[in-house]
Amino acid sequence: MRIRRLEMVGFKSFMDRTVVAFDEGVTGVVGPNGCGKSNVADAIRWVLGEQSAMRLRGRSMEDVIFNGSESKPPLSFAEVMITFENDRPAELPNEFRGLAEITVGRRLHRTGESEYLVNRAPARLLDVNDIFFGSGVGRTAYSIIEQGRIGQIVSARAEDRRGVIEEAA
Amino acid sequence: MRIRRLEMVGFKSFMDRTVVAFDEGVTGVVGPNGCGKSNVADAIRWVLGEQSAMRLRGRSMEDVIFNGSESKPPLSFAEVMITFENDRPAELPNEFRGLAEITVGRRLHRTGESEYLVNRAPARLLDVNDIFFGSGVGRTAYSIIEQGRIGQIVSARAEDRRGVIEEAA
Amino acid sequence: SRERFRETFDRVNEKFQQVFPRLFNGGRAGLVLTEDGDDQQGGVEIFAQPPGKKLQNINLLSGGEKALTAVSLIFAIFLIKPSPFCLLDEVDAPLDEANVGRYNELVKEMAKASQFILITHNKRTMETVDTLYGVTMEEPGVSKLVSVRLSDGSRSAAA
Amino acid sequence: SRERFRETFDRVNEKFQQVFPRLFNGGRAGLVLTEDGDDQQGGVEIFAQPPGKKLQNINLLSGGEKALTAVSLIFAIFLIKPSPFCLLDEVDAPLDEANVGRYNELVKEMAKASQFILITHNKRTMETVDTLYGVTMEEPGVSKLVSVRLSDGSRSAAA
Ligand SMILES: Nc1ncnc2c1ncn2[C@@H]1O[C@H](COP(=O)(O)OP(=O)(O)OP(=O)(O)O)[C@@H](O)[C@H]1O
Ligand SMILES: Nc1ncnc2c1ncn2[C@@H]1O[C@H](COP(=O)(O)OP(=O)(O)OP(=O)(O)O)[C@@H](O)[C@H]1O
Ligand SMILES: [Mg+2]
Ligand SMILES: [Mg+2]
Repeated sequence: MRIRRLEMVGFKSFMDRTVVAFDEGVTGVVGPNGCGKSNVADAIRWVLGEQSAMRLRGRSMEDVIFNGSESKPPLSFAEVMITFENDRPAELPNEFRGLAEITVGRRLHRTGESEYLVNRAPARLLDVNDIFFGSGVGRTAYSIIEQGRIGQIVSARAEDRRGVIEEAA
Repeated sequence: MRIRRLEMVGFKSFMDRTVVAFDEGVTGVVGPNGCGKSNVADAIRWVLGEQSAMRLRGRSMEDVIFNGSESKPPLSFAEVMITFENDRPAELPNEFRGLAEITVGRRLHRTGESEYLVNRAPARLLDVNDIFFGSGVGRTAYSIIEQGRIGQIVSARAEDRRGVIEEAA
Repeated sequence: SRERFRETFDRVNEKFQQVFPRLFNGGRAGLVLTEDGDDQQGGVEIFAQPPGKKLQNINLLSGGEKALTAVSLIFAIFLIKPSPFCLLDEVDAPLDEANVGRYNELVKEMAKASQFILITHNKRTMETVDTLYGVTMEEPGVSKLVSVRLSDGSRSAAA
Repeated sequence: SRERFRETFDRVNEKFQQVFPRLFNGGRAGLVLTEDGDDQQGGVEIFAQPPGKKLQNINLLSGGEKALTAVSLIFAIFLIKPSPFCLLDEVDAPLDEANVGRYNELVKEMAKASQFILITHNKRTMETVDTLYGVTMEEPGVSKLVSVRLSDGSRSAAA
């Protein structure tokens, strides 16, 4: 389940539709402070089904919708699509095993209306979680390390650290 | 009350007697991870009278005494001396106004025996605090920013941030 | 289940004991599961001893040593139960040149089996990666993605 | 006393509103004292708007923006009630080149009145300082201080 492509529009500072293509090997993301690098990480976390606005640095989930700049008005919805290569069919629910690629999408409107999509068709969060379960894509406790979190692992209390290993168990 | 000199022996990783001379302007301290840079900052904090072992990354104050390495045995006491230039006599207690330099020292023995020194003579923590009061040397809440603390200022709760400004008031 | 956690814990601990000296160029480390209370589950204690130093309370370690110890643990878990991808946001920020070099070498090796995405300000990390994207904000408040350079000469489309 | 805190708060707020745009090359920021409860004292809220961006919850800012905002506040307090010296341990770690440059410029200016000690891994900061000390651990676990270079050619004794 390698990531082939990430597409964002209206997500945080990515006002315009942006496509990130991921190749083999190690991908680096660079740029000045505040340009949007960690927002790309947030987009991945969000489209994988993150339910906590706080873990995306927001106070409510609406905070992920492009809120405008000094010269641009806010947008009314945020959308992120992530496309995976299906390199391990056995790990997926039956209905997806024959496909070369799987695309998962998530949309949030300022009205509060929220949608998930699987291969462009409406789906529930439950379906999205089923897709990720077998491949371990959902184990973000140790597969996505947000900025500042590496320092917390050592200073955390012993009981809190347990969670990261539990995710792998 | 500029720092002229800092002298450490047996303090954390500074097993041997080490003298740091401070000149005019900006002093930089560099070196690889774990070589002892932050320990220098801890030494300054400690000789100024820090009472909390936790703020020095220790569990008890004994943790500041050189604890040995794989090839060196522990030492039995830690000592730090800090020498200030007396450039503002009016800020000092009367008895020190005539001196060109003031030296404050602190020693801690593994037995728990603890001493303060002012110009090589035994003193109490109270005397040390009196010396620092007028010049503002003691206002370390905003004059010493330990590694990792700058990130905490923004994530702190509003009530906790108050303390840093109170220190200046 | 408690057994499954215990089994995973033991495997992670074993791997952690291998990864730590790899990243620190020596030294040793390990995990200890503290006693379970009646209602509470045990916590995970970390012991870490950089090369040539004495084993001390982990809090006495330097900022960079703490970060590298945490990275060793994360990588140990990842090697036991790999995810298809791993995204690391500025974990190399507190590391010196030697440590960044070893970190990048291990990432390169792990990238044969999983996809790695590194957000970084570090020049050495930038030199190690295979594909490099830049995020810019020419227009304040509006992010754009650009392709910076690719080691094999091909181009990734970034719209 | 409450009045003295309020007076200091107002002066720090005014200075903070000047320092922030200096370090961010624009934008604006301010502090707000939240309501005092019966027993509780008010807390200090921070508002920060980097240049060209919209004012948002401070938690949405990037890691570097948060650090530079905190530095602006610390420097504002320092300028209102200077201490004889200021020691900053790796506060420049999350900053990009442009921000590190402005940070160092302001430190240089403030160093005319107070002594500054910067612990850093950052090359640009190393180039800006007047005196540079290196800490080494040739013998594992044992720190030694060395003089690295001085801009005016004189040497600092480091035993
Ligand atoms: N909903 C939103 N609409 C518009 N802009 C937003 C939104 N949410 C966050 N931002 C902006 O995105 C910026 C943060 O971006 P991000 O955290 O990705 O930066 P970064 O590239 O990781 O920087 P650093 O190197 O400092 O970590 C902030 O300036 C913030 O104001
Ligand atoms: N009492 C002690 N005796 C011996 N060594 C000690 C003692 N206390 C701390 N140390 C050692 O000092 C080292 C930490 O030093 P310090 O925090 O100054 O590093 P640093 O140069 O700031 O590194 P970084 O760049 O990673 O922040 C640790 O390896 C720790 O084990
Ligand atoms: Mg970031
Ligand atoms: Mg340090």
